Amino acid sequence: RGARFRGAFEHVEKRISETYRELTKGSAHPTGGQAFLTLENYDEPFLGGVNFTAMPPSKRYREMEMLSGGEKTIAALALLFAIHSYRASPFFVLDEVDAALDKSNVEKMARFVRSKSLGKGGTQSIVISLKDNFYDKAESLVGVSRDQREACSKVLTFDLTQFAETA
Amino acid sequence: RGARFRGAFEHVEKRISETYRELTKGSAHPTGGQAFLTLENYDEPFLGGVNFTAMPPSKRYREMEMLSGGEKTIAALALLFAIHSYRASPFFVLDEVDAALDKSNVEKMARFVRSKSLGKGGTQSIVISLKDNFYDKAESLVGVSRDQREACSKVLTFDLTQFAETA
Amino acid sequence: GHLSRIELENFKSYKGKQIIGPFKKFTSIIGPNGSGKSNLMDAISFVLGVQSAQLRGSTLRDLVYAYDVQDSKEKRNASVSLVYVLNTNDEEEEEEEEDESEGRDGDKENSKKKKRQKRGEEEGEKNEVRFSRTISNSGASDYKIDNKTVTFEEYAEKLKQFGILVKARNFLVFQGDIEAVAQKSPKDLTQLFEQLS
Amino acid sequence: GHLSRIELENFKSYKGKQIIGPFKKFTSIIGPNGSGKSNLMDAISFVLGVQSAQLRGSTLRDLVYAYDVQDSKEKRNASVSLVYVLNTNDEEEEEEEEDESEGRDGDKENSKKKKRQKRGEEEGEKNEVRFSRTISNSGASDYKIDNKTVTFEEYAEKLKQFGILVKARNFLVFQGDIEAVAQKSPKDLTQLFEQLS
Ligand SMILES: Nc1ncnc2c1ncn2[C@@H]1O[C@H](COP(=O)(O)OP(=O)(O)OP(=O)(O)O)[C@@H](O)[C@H]1O
Ligand SMILES: Nc1ncnc2c1ncn2[C@@H]1O[C@H](COP(=O)(O)OP(=O)(O)OP(=O)(O)O)[C@@H](O)[C@H]1O
Ligand SMILES: [Mg+2]
Ligand SMILES: [Mg+2]
Repeated sequence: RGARFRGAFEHVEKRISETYRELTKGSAHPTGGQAFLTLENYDEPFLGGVNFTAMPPSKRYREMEMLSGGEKTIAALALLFAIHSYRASPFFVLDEVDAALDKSNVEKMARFVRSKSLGKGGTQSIVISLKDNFYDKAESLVGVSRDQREACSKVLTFDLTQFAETA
Repeated sequence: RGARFRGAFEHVEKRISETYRELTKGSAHPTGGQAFLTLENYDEPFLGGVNFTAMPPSKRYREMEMLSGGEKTIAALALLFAIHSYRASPFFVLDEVDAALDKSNVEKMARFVRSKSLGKGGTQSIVISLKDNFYDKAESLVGVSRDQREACSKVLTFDLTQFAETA
Repeated sequence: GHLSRIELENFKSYKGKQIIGPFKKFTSIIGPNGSGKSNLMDAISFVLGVQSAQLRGSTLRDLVYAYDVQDSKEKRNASVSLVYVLNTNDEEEEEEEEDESEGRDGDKENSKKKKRQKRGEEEGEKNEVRFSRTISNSGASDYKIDNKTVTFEEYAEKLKQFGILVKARNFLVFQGDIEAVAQKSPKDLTQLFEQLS
Repeated sequence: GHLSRIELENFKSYKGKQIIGPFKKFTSIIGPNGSGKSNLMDAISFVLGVQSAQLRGSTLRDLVYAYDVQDSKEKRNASVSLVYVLNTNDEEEEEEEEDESEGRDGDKENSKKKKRQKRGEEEGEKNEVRFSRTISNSGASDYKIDNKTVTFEEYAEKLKQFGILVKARNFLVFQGDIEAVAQKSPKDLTQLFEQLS
């Protein structure tokens, strides 16, 4: 039991700093930020906790609670994707996870999700978003609207791959 | 004590439906939605609760928990502004309250806040937002940025009243 | 494999029968506030076995389409089906498990082909699996795989075969939950890792 | 009246002395993630007497600017001042309270004018009030009105005169709190009304 736990932990621990770097790198900070996981009690992991720390690009170490709303969202996404790499489910469903992100972080996140879902062995992503600079990078859109007369929801599907990809 | 409570309650109760209507009316629904407050125990208000119900335009009565994220945000704003009208403080500070709102609700909210702050007897509003279709309706902007070299925050102020108002 | 389409019947704000799809590798769900986007995610979560409390409903009946409070006495049935398409190599994985006991490689290859043909004929070139969950008018919930009623354990077992672990739920992020993930206490994170391993 | 400007010194991510303003009737604070927008709201809340736990800091020292964990041993002082400008009719209100005991209207008018002149001379045509709160290097916090140290009760009393009730806090909405307002239980709402009345 302890060994299995350490196995899962070590796998995710390796992936978290790479995932966080990928999500935070940009023209201003080519190397991105740093994130890591530490075990309080290595031998008996169930008795201790798991500490998660994220340092946005060019910032020093601080408690997670001192980070801003957007910085916490990016850190949480990195953790989720790193955990997912250990036990990959065939698809993801994310509901407005970009709500606290500014324009540049929305772009970074959209490119990241796109890179994780397309290509061989990718994980299918289904993402609800209100921001056009997020969903214009998807392969297809499911447009939901309220039908006033029928007092219910209706859906239309659009295949975006027919149009040239936006830069 | 009971009388003062009922006084506060009755004042807010009158304002809530008007405030909610103002926040939800638009070209599609000129009369907006309905909201109301009810007291569980009129004589001994402290013993009972206060129920708050909001019905978005063209929708029927439903439990508050069944509403969507954006619908709950609009209802909460209406309640806050209605409560504020009873005990008006000279200013408001709101931090990214538009995060869950779609474009058309952001516009409605921005116009509402602008109407409540400008003009005689208005309440000063200081609102943090990431959305340009919100802050382009403000009178002035405080732009915050991170100064990399100094590792701290810096601020610039812009007076928007010099430019023609956006439609 | 991947999620190909969702078929709804009287689920939350979706009245009558509606088919939603196809879902591609990267699909975004868009629309105004209150239109029914999160209800679609609730439908996907519901068909995977998530409890109604997590889907903003106190009882299963709350998840059935109703025009207003009166209407909910109509006693409509509701159901959601998730059609999951296997990759060709998924098939391999499924069959791998069955073939372990067979003879040498040559035989193995032939027998795999035959098996696939037989399977193909049986299910009409079927390389999809249909997971369904219903709500009856008495409020009971039923699980079906390819229209055959099964127990929840069998259902969860089949989902697990495709890597869908509903217990860990690390692949579903509900509206507003994302920031809470980063602020999980060290104890919570230990629990998450425990479920994972 | 209204909030005219904020003066920060070593508060959270704001290093050294910085003056922010003027704030108009409708001002929006904008900037990228992590730049320091919410820290500015924390500064306004801090100077009005809100506790540090609500400002994402476990102790008052956490609210003092520090480059990194090592740096926080520097023992800098920190302070925030809020400059509040009175409307001309605010002055009326303040004086109204003092004048109640005086003679007939005519006299009243004259005496008001005289009073205002005197007051104007005293404070250099001052129609602003300066609220300040400091954090010393030992972690204690001080309250000042127009640079004179006062007790927290006197401070809160003066704020109340301008309609700023820090206890009720219905005019401050922190990041992420808005949706929780609509979901408040009936009991919570009763409590809110109780604080209000
Ligand atoms: N059983 C039901 N029958 C009919 N309508 C329902 C039912 N349950 C919920 N609804 C309606 O669904 C709406 C909410 O939909 P949903 O939460 O999916 O919106 P959304 O598109 O996610 O919006 P947002 O962008 O604001 O998050 C509510 O207005 C509610 O009235
Ligand atoms: N005492 C301190 N000294 C220096 N920096 C600090 C201090 N306390 C907090 N910070 C920094 O302030 C940053 C957070 O700022 P803030 O929460 O104001 O961002 P924001 O502009 O609101 O961002 P968002 O749009 O993501 O909400 C953190 O990155 C943190 O490192
Ligand atoms: Mg939603
Ligand atoms: Mg913030």
